[in-house]
Amino acid sequence: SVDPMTYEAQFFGFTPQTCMLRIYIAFQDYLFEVMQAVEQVILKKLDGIPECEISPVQIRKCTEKFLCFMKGRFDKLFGKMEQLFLQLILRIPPNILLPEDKSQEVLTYSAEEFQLLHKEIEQLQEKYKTELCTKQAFLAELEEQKIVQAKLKKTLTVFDELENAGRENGTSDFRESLVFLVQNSRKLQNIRENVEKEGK
Amino acid sequence: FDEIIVDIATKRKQYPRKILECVIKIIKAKRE
Amino acid sequence: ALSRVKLLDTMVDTFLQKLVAAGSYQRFTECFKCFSQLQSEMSQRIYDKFVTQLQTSILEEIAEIKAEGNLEAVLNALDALVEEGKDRQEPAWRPSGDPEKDLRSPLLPYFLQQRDTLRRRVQRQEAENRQLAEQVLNGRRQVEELQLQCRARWQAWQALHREQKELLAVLRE
Repeated sequence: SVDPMTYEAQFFGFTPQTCMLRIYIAFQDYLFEVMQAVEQVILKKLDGIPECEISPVQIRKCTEKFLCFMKGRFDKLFGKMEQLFLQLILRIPPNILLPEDKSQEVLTYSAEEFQLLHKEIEQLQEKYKTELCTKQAFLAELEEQKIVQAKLKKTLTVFDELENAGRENGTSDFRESLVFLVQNSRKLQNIRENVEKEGK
Repeated sequence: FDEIIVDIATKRKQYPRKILECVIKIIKAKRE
Repeated sequence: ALSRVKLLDTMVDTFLQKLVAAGSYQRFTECFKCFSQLQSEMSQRIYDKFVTQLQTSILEEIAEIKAEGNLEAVLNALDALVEEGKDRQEPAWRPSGDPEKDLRSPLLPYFLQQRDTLRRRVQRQEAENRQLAEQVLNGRRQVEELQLQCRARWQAWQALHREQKELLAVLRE
């Protein structure tokens, strides 16, 4: 089973295996190129030797023999190096968390807890709206009360002014003055009746 | 396969932050 | 502990040493027997050149890869992360493969903060509303009080008015 090394890819931006493949192919290309250069130089040298019996085919066979050996050792050594690379260099140790995942360590909520949290937030939002509406209603009523109280106070003021008017006209207390008036008028009536009687 | 791995890893690296930015905007907008 | 960059260089050097050791001059002459017998000196020079060129090419390739992906800085950053986390032994969190599940933790602090802010605001508003309710009740009591006063004054006035009418009736007689 292939370990996709996704976490490493998240950190490096490439998969370690691809990186190793890239290095392997580059190294292998160099090995081939250098071998080709060696063969070219040898052939050129042989060209310079008169009546040389070594044919290019022979040299090619030598090259293939050496390359085959080198390639075998190359693959073996590279395999070891790749293993070490993937274990020691291009690996995120299991106990290490990448910076962007720091929050995973701090808090972990289950799906249910997360749902509950969302539900609580929605309830709080509704409650907050309700409280705000309540506040508006209270403020509106306080405004109304101000108006009503002003009207009622105005009415009371009217009564006070009436009383004051009475008082200003010598009648301190309107009710007493009326009683006094009634008594006076009854007295007047009695006097009148007496006067009429005596007159007869 | 390799491309898929790199693609997923890139998303895992970048998307939480992007989503977080959106969520923070939403929370702010709701608050306003 | 060796830094990852040093480790990398060491591994590549070891790889090269072993590769060159495997492809020794002896092995080279065995494979190119006909040529090395004919031109042993030249053969030695060609072999040396082969080794030098191979090493140079491979080291240049590594340098290029390091430069290309800024690998040194990335590996040093990884060293720093490992150093930072060296005290913890248990395995760290890894993506579960379920994005929604993995997203919960990064978002959580913000939702918790939102909830706490809302809680504070609701509490503050509730407290303010309790005060307002108190004011409203006081206001209602005051209105009631004023209404009673007005009613009393009005009734008194009505009574006076009635008496006044009676009086007028009497006086008129």
